[in-house]
Amino acid sequence: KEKHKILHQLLQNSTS
Amino acid sequence: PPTVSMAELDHLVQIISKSHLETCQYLREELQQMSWQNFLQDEVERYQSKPREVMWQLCAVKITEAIQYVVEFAKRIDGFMDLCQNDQIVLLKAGSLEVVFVRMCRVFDSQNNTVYFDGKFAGPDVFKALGCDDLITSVFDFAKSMCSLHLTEDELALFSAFVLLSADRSWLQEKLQVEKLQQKIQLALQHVLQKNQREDGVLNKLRCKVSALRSLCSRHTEKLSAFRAIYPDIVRTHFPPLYKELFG
Repeated sequence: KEKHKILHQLLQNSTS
Repeated sequence: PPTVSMAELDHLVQIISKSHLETCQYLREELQQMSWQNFLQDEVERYQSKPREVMWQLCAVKITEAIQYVVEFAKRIDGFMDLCQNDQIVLLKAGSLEVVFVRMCRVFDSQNNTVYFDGKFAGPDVFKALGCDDLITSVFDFAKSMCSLHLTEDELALFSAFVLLSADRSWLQEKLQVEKLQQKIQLALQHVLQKNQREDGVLNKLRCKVSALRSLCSRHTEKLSAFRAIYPDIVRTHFPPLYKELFG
């Protein structure tokens, strides 16, 4: 999970 | 193949086209307003005389921006967010740059062999400082051949989704679920091609594009490793973190 921190973050942000 | 009703296919087409338009980075009207302005010779020379690492960094930033839009596109595809998080990451890691290359045909001027980059339209010579002439030529050739298919936004949207939801990527945990979704998207793509009265060969031509895309992306990875071997600190400290996550 740590390896793809930003991708995880982008996926979790709600779609604007 | 899954059984899907016409209504369901229409719905899928609608959702994916909407997602594509909402996340495509540039609208066609905006591009027209840029009036297909090309870089002047002295501007081209300025790019060419940039140090290799500066040009690499600039391109990494531009690719990363485009990829962020592709992530948003993926999130809005029906079913993508229902996949397990491992598979979402696997699909984006393998497919996001492929979709950037597919989308490139929207910002590509076939007549002049130029692409929208950093505010104007740039020919392959603008990217000379990267030291990857062969890859750049292949990327431009790919964009040109995509353009020659004259896909509508609907068709482009569905093809992008089809590429992203590739069920044959390594390390997928729920391969079957991805496969089902990809098959549905393929049916929707066929449905749209039929509705738009495209000739039978288009789908086959698009299938050939899938292998071309894989080749482009693996060559990008090779070029990046070669660059990183010489400039490890530049990559570590100056490249966008998302780019490093995806291609590191």
